[in-house]
Parts: sequence; C-alpha cells; structure tokens
Amino acid sequence: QQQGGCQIERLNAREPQRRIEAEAGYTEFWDSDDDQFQCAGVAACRNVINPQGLLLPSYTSAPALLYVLQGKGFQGIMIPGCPETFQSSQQSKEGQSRRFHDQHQKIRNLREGDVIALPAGIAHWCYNNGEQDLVLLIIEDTSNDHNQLDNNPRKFFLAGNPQQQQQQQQQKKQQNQGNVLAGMDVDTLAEVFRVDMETASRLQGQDDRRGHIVRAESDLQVIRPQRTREEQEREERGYEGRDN
Amino acid sequence: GLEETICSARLRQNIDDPSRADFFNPRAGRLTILNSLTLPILSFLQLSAERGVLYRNAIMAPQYTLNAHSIIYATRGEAHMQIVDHRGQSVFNERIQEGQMVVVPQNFVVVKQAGRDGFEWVALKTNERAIFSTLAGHTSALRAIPVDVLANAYQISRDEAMKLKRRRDESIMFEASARPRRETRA
Repeated sequence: QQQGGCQIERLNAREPQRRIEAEAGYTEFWDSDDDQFQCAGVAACRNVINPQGLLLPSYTSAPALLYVLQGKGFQGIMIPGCPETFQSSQQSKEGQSRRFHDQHQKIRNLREGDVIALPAGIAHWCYNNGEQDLVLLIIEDTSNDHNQLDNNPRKFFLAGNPQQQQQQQQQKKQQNQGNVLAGMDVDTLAEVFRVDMETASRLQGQDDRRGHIVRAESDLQVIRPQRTREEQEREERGYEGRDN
Repeated sequence: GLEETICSARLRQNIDDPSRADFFNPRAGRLTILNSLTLPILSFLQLSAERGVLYRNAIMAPQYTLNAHSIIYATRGEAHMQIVDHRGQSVFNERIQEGQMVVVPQNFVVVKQAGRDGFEWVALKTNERAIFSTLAGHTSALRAIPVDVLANAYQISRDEAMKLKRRRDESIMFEASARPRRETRA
C-alpha cells in the first residue's frame, strides 16, 4: 500500500464500473483505483459465462479467491509438475471411430456456493455445462506477498485475443494486445510445438474476435467422473436427508 | 548456540557441476536448480538460483516463473530470447550474449534458443523456492488441458490439438529440429 492509501473518510457500496463483452458472456470490473480497493490491495470482477461458454485459460500475478454466485460448470486448474491423472481408457476407444485417447489434469466441478482458491500464476479455465449463466465472483489479492509485480491486476491469457478487456483495464491505451503466445515469433512457436506455421499462427489468436469467453462448437467433451443418479439425488437432498 | 546454527550454516553450493543437474537432455542441455531445499540458508534470504546450459540451437521451453522475478546473466555463448508481457506484447526479442543481463519479471513468458555455439547462463530468482510453469513439452500447462478445450480455444481441429499436446515429449529443454532456422536477430 502506498503511504496514506487507507485514509478513507467515507465508504460506499460500489457497482462494477466497466463491462467487457465476449462471444459467450461478459466480465464486469470494479474500479481497482477506488480508494477502498486500493486500501485493501484487491481487485474484483464478475464473470458471466453463458451456457456452453468457455472462459479461456489464463493466470494472474496475484492469488485470488473465486466464488460461484450462480450456475454450474467445471474447471481445469493446471498446476506445474502435476501429472495428468484424468485419462481416457485405452479399451473404451477400441472399436470406436475417431475417439481420441486424451489425458489431462484433474477437472473440478463448480456449483453455486463453491469457493475456489487460485494461487498466483496457476492457469485455469472454466466451462458452463448448465442451462443458466454461470456467474463467478473473483477477488484478486494484488497486495499479497506472492505478487512481486506492482498492485495493478494483470491477467495473462494462454489463448484467444482478449484485446478489448485489456484495453479498457489499461485506460483504453491503443496497443496491440493478445494472449502470451502472440508476443512470440510464429516460427519459434512452430518449432517449440512442432506444428505447422498455420497452427502456430492460430495459437496467437490475432484474428480471433470472440473475446475471452468463447462458445464451444459442441458440448465440451472432457474426461471426468460422472455422478450417478443416486449421488445426484443425495446431493439434492442435502445434509438433512442423510442417514446417520 | 549461534556457533552451532547460524555460524556453521552451509553458505556454499556448486551448481556448475554437470553431475548435479536436475534436468538433463543429452541432445539439448541441462539445468541445475539451487533453492532453499538444497541450500537452507536461502529460505532466510528468500532467493534462489539456477544454472543452465543449452547446446547448439537447442530451445528452452516457453515458461514463466510464477512466484519470482528472474535476473538472467549470460556466462557463455549467445541465445535469441523472447520475453512477453500480460498483454501478449513482446518486451524483449533480441540476442543476448556473454556478459549481458536481462530481468524477466514474474509471470512474463520467456523462450530462449541457443545460437551456434550454445548458450550458458546463471539466473538469480527472488523467491527461495521459485517455481516455473512451461507452455510446451511433457509437463506443460497446455498438456494438462483437455483436447476439446484446446481445439475450441485455438479454433483448431482435435487432431491439431492432439499434436499440440503430444508432439514435444521433452520436458523443458528441446532439441532443435533438423530444418534450418533463421539466424537470431541482432
């Protein structure tokens, strides 16, 4: 905190100040320059993800807490060095045409009331597989010791072209912005991923106009354990319906 | 009890010895990490270090250090280094050579490719247990993402998304492909 940053004479309840639209949802930001947010050293935003909307993978320079205000979905959190423990079965793909044998890190279900801890620098993505909007409140602790940059909230996207969002956060500076791969040479990307130049160019997302929340072409297929009907019913009954 | 604790604390550790490498790829290079687990006094200083050696034209996977700044000093050879900020803007896209130093801020993505004579460096990191995350290779963040998510995020086919995940099986140091690469820029 800057010297005298908490000399507040009056506190006011605040609404979000800016809204950034995307193909399958929008994000609203509270003004992180507001005195009370400056004093607390936090930044806040609210993501509204439409059904079949995918919040593109990103990470922040400060730790954050995410609260699910509404809806349901699932989330992938990529923790460096952790194994890909969700694996499609080799057996199940035999005999089926064009099934991909995929494996990835754990997928976590999201539902109303959940709090998710997001450590600084850990990338994550979210998908809305429900029938109503998935609404996420995110509070980023920019003054946390884990953030060694300044107190400005920074989001590093791994995909897409979140140009508009970043421009508005940065007082509409006219700069070319995009995901972190956009700042590398295309031939470097082709070499690093051993893909052709066209795919490497796609990674940069410079022609992508969908924003930071995109609509999945079809319902997203990921490997994750499904609840049985009994489990779902038990969950709906809640704690009161449990036997001792 | 100071003489038994602080006064006798181990303050020295060699990180140039190849046999101490933590990552080694005979076709690409090696990396040795020194942190508070290997030299406990570093937890007091809240600093750590790494020593890297890249062989001719080898590539260090694009990566970011998620809890520290990195101060990189080139000790031998040269490399083409690219550093990208949160807006996807290149803030450094140049050749770094022996005797030069560059600061990579926390979470900025860096990729380096050694020149013809290889590249060696030492880096100081501003956290006792600096952690990096790679964006390509066997333990990368992209490999931890489902194929369908990658296909939708990058607007590519599932086939291409699978290639993106699987083509590079090395972890952090990549052998350069056989095809000639353009010279690093000055």
